[in-house]
Amino acid sequence: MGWSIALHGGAGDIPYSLPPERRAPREAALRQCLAIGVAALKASRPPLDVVELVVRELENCPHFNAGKGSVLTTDGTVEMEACIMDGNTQKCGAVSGLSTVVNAISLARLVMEKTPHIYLAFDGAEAFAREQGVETVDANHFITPENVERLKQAKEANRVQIDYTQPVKEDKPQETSSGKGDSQIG
Amino acid sequence: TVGCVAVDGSGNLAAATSTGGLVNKMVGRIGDTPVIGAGTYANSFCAVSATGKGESIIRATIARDVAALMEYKGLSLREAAAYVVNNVPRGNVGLVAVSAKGEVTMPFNTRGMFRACATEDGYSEIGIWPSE
Repeated sequence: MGWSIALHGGAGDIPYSLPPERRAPREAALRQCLAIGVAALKASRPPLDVVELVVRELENCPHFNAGKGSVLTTDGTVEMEACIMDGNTQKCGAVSGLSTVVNAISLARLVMEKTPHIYLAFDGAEAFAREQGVETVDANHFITPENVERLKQAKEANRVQIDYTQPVKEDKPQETSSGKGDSQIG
Repeated sequence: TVGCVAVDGSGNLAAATSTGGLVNKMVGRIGDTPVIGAGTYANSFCAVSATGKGESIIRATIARDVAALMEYKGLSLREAAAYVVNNVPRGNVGLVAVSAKGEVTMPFNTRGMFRACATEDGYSEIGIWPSE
């Protein structure tokens, strides 16, 4: 038995035709985050520190749907959520409805360590963030052109969808995974 | 959604997940990520971080079910995770998980999942689609 680590950047209807300029930065980000996690484990950091460290890196990457790359609500705003759990103590912390906190996962950890609760949401979570002095920015920091476009497509298709859903093109049948999956989910 | 699970050489486990949710979601909608036992869970058997359609993941209590199958049925991490993922409608879920013994698994029933893993005995993987 030795150390192990696994991370993800989201699952969905990721098209096989993902162009290289969109695939390469995501694979590079996965490789970089894996290296950070492996180095922390090799340095005997506790797993709770390791998972927080890696998820912070993934939150700071605009290519994945968390933190900087968060997708948008129907109002064009961001409402981020995160959760962290320690296997030994089964202590855990969760947050929802964040719109200004740079790293939601770190606020979730503070809920676990600094409050008698497990889960804080919306105004209460934002107020706790201010009280704890975690890094906050203007809500516009999280809004990327890519996600504005994604919201536009979803509204046109009148769909609520996961980040990787292919736009419906009039002249070209959609690359569907019907029979292999539900193309409603991306 | 993004997530990470880790186990150290002594079998200590932890899980973490973070997300912006669904595109075009209603304001105030809560997904699976912050719901303990749905999108994120860890105990002394395993640590799990799930991703996909939150409503399906909550209904199936994905993360806790993986741990419960290991605890109550004695399944391995790989068997437990495969069983849980295969019992959710196709196209809805993926997860990453590690066990106290250092096992790692990354099953998904969507077309793809951005994923990466490494173990102390030298195995590592970075992928998007199943065939890789």
